[in-house]
Amino acid sequence: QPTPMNAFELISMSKGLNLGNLFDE
Amino acid sequence: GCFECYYNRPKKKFGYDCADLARLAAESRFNVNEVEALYELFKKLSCSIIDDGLIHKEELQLALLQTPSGENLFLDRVFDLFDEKQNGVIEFEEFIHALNIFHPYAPIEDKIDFAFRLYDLRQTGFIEREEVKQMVIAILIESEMRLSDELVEEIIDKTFADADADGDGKIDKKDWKEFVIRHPSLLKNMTLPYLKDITTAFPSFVFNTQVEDSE
Repeated sequence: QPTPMNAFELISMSKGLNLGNLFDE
Repeated sequence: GCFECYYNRPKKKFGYDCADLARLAAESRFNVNEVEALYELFKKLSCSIIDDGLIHKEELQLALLQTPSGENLFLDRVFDLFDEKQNGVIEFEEFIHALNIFHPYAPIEDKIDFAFRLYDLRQTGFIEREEVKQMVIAILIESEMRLSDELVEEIIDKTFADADADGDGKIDKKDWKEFVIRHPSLLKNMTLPYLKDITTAFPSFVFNTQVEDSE
């Protein structure tokens, strides 16, 4: 079994937290 | 300068004049042209569902998640932090203030603090284990990932073993700061490289300026 990820690494993957999408044309 | 500025005319209900834009530039890392370019982005976002010059939660959600409906815990937190006045809408000023933190040259302290406030769901001044679990479950649902409860607990245990330096079972600001400095990738989404050359990304404000001048 792989080593579990850091919880915040997982959390930071949310689309809701990725504001770069604001700039998508 | 912005003497030919599109906004150099009587203020509309939610409009911004030259002085407002200059003030927003002075209060942020953006220059006047960049503030104008961000106003183009703001206008686009704020008229996507309700054309009232304000960003509603559904509009932020549409931009970030490509759907205006459904629950997203993280989007709710981002919206709440952008909405300084807590009146349920994001005004242009609030938009500039928040994006300023995401500027590549913004102080790391500001990014650390913003991320802490995002994850401190109940705003108690601590990121508690229960909050982390709630966020992990939310991201698993969002990304349609299935992990056993056992594995989720293991991930959280491991995270707290690393992050909760004083071992009191919750992550305070000091713990958080030390933790993200050891794991800088956790702040990756707190920087938007686009903001460094926003006038290239949104050059249409120049076009608007010309349109206004010829009238």
